[in-house]
Amino acid sequence: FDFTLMVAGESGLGKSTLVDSLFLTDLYKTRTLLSAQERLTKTLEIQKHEVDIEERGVKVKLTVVDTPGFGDAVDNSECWKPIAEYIDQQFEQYFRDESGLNRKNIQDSRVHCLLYFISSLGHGLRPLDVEFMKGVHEKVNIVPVIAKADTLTPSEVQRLKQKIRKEIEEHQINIYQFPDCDSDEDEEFKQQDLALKQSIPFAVIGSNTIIKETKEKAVRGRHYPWGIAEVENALHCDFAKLRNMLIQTHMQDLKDMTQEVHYENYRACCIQS
Amino acid sequence: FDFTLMVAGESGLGKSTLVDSLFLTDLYKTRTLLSAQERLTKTLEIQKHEVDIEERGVKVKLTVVDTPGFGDAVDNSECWKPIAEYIDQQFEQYFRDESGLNRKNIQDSRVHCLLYFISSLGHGLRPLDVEFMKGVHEKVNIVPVIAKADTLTPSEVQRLKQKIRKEIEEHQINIYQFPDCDSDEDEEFKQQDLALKQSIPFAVIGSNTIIKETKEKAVRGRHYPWGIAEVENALHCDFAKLRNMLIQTHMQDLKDMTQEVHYENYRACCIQS
Ligand SMILES: Nc1nc2c(ncn2[C@@H]2O[C@H](COP(=O)(O)OP(=O)(O)O)[C@@H](O)[C@H]2O)c(=O)[nH]1
Ligand SMILES: Nc1nc2c(ncn2[C@@H]2O[C@H](COP(=O)(O)OP(=O)(O)O)[C@@H](O)[C@H]2O)c(=O)[nH]1
Repeated sequence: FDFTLMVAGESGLGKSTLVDSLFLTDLYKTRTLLSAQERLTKTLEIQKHEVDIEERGVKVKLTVVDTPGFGDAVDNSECWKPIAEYIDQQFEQYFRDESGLNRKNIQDSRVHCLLYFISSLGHGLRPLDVEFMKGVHEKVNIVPVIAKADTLTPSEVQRLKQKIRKEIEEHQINIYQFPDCDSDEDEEFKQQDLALKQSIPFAVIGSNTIIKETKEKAVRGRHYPWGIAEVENALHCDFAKLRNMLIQTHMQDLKDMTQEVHYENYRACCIQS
Repeated sequence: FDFTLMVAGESGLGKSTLVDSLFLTDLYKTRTLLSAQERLTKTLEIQKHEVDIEERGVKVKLTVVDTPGFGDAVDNSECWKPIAEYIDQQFEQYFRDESGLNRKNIQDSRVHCLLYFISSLGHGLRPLDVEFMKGVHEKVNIVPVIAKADTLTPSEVQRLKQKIRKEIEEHQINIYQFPDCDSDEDEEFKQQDLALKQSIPFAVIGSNTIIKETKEKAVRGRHYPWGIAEVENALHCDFAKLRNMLIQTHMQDLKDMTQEVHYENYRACCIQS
């Protein structure tokens, strides 16, 4: 089972920490951080990390695609173009493989999900957020998350989520839609499903620091002088919701949407031109 | 006693909240926040708020100069030029008044201190921070602060401060230097003074929400599910240090430095050209 997750957003939003928290990996321990001087001249690059994970007995060959340099410069016009090109190149590659002889063993390197980190600092979406999402929403499933949600009090989280949802609608940005659950599901399941849809964009906290360890589990969080923000505590943030959705319940649907909608968009454009 | 404080940094860094926290004012309750759409086309503007404050019996006519629009666009090249021009215009105005007949009643609208907000999100200074500070460090006393310090654990605060101090030095940015205390001061005073210098840049939390009120004082802070970050608690952030330095101990020195160093730089340039 192949799955490609792309991660984008300005540096410092906790992307690497969150990816490592989600998959309990250590993908970023050898990375070098750029100084402001270096970032002045650096353009966006694409970096891939591959890791095998196992979830409920299912083995997943996960590829995480990073986009360091996004939004870091003084002038960020079109800093996201290389991301759109990368996504198209994977479609291009698949298109050729699919039209070739050996179709049984096609490597699917298409981007199945783009986790887009929105800063919790702002008063909503920033111009670059809008520009980027509009530039790629027809190519990939966008799952927006509010980064570093421990910066926000519960009422601020609600207000920011509402503001972002309203702006996403006003700008007609198509983010990934959770499929509706079957009408014959029980009431509790429907309630949970509705609660999930209403928490978009997920407000997440990430951490690789283990605060306390019991026999059953390790509690990861951020230890402040005024308390401990726990990553997997649903009262503290939506990390658990995001993790469940991404790894347990919606991974297949994200792949299906990529195949049936985004890839088909691409094929249609190719065939027409 | 006139004092002009300029505040700059990208939107959402808590500048208005901090200014209101510092002076217990309500300067921003009628402001309108721009949407991402509006910010796409808006350029930086300069806004002034005037308020009379009294500190230890001393009446101060405080002018707060805001710079909405700083760093908010997709392309922020030279977004700070209007700030440098504004500072120069105040020098220009003073220069003329000083050369005029009625020198007794000169209005001093020169910027005595620029509070520059550095995002706690980043991994240090960002390219725009460097460009901006280098563009104005010869014109005004820069006091850098780390905004929304409740995003950082104590060890992260220390690491970020060290990183920023190192980058300020590497880029040869001249920030406001606290004057050395007299050698005949007692040891405790010298220790306090050293502690103050070593906490630069101040890591601040701002809040106008009163969490609890006792007979002697109101405790302001931010109420999270995992605890309360208190604004005036020295174990939580440097707000009290900043406030003391700005209002109680260093206001006069900031004015002297402006008059004797930054204004003289300006006069020298004018006279030579
Ligand atoms: N407040 C807060 N800080 C975080 C969170 N996740 C990571 N960090 C911290 O933010 C800094 C940058 O995180 P990193 O994952 O390197 O960000 P990236 O540049 O987006 O990959 C590190 O010091 C992390 O410890 C979070 O959820 N909340
Ligand atoms: N986490 C955190 N949030 C803050 C702090 N100060 C203000 N805020 C919140 O950040 C948001 C933006 O603050 P504001 O003062 O309007 O920012 P400005 O755009 O820089 O003037 C508001 O929701 C504030 O409640 C702080 O110290 N820490």
